[in-house]
Amino acid sequence: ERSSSTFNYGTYHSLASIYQELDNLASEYGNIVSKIQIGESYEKRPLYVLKFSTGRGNRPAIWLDAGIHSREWVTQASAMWIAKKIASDYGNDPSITSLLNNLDIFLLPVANPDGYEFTHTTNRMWRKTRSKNSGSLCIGVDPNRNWDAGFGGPGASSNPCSDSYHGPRANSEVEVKSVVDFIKNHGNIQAFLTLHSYSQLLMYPYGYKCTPPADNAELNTIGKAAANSIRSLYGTTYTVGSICSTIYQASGGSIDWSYDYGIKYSFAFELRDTGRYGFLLPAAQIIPTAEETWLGLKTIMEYVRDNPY
Amino acid sequence: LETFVGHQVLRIKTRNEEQLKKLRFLETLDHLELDFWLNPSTPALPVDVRIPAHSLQAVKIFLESHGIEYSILIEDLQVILDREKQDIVASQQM
Repeated sequence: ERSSSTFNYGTYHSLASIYQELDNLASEYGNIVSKIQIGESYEKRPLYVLKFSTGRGNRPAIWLDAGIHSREWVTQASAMWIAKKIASDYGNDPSITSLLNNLDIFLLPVANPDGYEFTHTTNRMWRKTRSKNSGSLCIGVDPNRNWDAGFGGPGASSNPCSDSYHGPRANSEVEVKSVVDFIKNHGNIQAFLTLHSYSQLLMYPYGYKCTPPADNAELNTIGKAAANSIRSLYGTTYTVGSICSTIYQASGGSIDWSYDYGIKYSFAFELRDTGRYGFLLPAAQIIPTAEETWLGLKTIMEYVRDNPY
Repeated sequence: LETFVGHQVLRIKTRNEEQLKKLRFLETLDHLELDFWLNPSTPALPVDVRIPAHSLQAVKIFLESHGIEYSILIEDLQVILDREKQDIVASQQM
């Protein structure tokens, strides 16, 4: 018999193993955790979200996803550790208890399951979805260039063979469309958080343009507070800023869409490391990465709880 | 499972916009099969790129001939991938 106590959070897992663990968490912490299917991937794999909730009705909620770029394995692994952390600490940790007494959390640990499976079976370096591109032999769309925010602009490629191909149209990827539909149908998402790797950055909009968002000062303050929380555990330093100012112009990104949709607290994390291993972060660093990332996320979540809009 | 024997990841540091342009040109050369882990953006930020064994010499010559500084981040990608695989198998056996 399996339970979340036998799942090794310090190693990388197959999609099947992760999905099994979602069931274990929902079963073991049934009072606050439930599993929701929000759609199917291009290759018909389910898109599972864990809902953490202590109340009824459509409470204000926080969205958190990981693994939209499939090769960024530490993000899916960290998301699983974070799921266990939230579930097991409710009722024990006053901060998590207070969060869940006021907000729901929706966690999509594998936003691109086809790509993730492909990284395990065929090509560890795969980043995109696995959809077929009409008129091209090349497969896949960069799902973080496919959102309806400056779609097709600078920092995205129109070449289907490119790793940053934006796709034929915004929301063409069912993995993206499923999240968009879920967020719109929910109607009360207060924060949109997404995990990527690597570079140790904490970014807010915009990426498709270089003008600062209306809430630039507030987002910067929150971001710096979160970066301080991250640094407090193991000394890991994060750079904070808008996407355009910290990396480069990149259009069609998820947090630009969420912010323009009205979700003020929109942040993208780029987790460890700064390049020593890049996407191949050793498994020994999964738990430390997840621990420090959780501190940063918690800082943002507490702010969201205390500052509704 | 695709193998990456002899693939290297280089960290490239540019000094000016001119050198960045050269890297962006490199990005367009499909036959080199380069995989940019960190894309060329500004001279302040490094560029990380995975280079297949068959393109290594050409890319290094290109960089050196344009005076672009680089270092090797990962000597042989497959060595790290093999280690990652071993870790996973060991964990499953436990």
